[in-house]
Amino acid sequence: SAKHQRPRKNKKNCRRHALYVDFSDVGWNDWIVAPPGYQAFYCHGDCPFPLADHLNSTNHAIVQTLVNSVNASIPKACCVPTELSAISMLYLDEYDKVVLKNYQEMVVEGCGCR
Amino acid sequence: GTNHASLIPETGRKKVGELQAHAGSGRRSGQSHELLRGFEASLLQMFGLRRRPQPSKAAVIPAYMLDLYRLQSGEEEESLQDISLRYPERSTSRANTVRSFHHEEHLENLPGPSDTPRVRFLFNLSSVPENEVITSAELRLYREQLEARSPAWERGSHRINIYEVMKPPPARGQVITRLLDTRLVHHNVSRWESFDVSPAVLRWTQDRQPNHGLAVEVTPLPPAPAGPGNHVRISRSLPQGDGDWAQLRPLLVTFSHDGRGHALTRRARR
Repeated sequence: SAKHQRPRKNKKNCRRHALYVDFSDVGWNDWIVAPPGYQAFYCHGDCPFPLADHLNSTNHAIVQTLVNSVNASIPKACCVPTELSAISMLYLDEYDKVVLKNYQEMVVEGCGCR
Repeated sequence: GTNHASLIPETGRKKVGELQAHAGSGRRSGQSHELLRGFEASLLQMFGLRRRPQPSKAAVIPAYMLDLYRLQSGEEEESLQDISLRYPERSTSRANTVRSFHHEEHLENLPGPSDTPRVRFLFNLSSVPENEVITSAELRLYREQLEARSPAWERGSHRINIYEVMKPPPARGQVITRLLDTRLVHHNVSRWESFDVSPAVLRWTQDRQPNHGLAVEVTPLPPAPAGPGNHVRISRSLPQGDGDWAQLRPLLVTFSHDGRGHALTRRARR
């Protein structure tokens, strides 16, 4: 049977996308001991009129989208992280001391139109 | 291809350079330089660093810190180097940072006569940022299993006493110390022992009292004048390589909070 094709426009809507940050790509692998990289994710996509419930929008974003529908000079709401989580990193600091630290807001858990 | 003095990769810097070349004017060139400096400052602030770390080749990663990271990240306990290690829930519940320190080896001997020799460990904690509040600290010592000489001797034990050195060690005479922690251990096990040295470390950091170091005393029970001195690894053994000592030498571990974000709550593996 033919594969079920999702409507094309849904693919463009605001959602979370995979983004693996490899510390060697940014040249930080000499001081970060672990992890070698992590899934940070990013938010991207359209915030179309009318905003659907799953786009996790605010009242302001709904009103801004409504205004955009009648006046294109006002931009649409932005697709941004709405929930973030922490990761732990083990690294050598500027004095060669080994540090284990919890860093907040490093991973996107959810996206929304804001 | 990275600039080793900066947290911003060379490729990123070049990209900014290209953009300013397109823009043309010298005034914009200065602005992009400022922009890069501001971005670099934000990155350093985010990591709580004063400048980009440039680790020396001699830097040693203690196995305990790697194990803590693995436990923290929710890895299986079988992957730990020290399988007897338990996650220090109590210490980490009020901390979001764990720092490890090796002692200054050239300052380790305590002068003056003493019935039981003590070894002094001086830990330089000046790298702890001022905004970070240390909540607890532990001194970790490794002890190696000793071969049995006789059944009676095998049943014997060692007492390990940990002291804070209260005043600079005098040229002669007894040093003034206060007992921080003590433990009775058996000869026949190889393992790390953890001692609570929080009162001393809090005095040095929060109360800003002078840091004259910690003293460790190892007493065999029943008393045995010669032989079991190398049971607790408090000094370098010459026949063994530097690599062995680097991993088995005493380690001071501090648990602290920088006031940002949550404590090191252990993650469950998905």
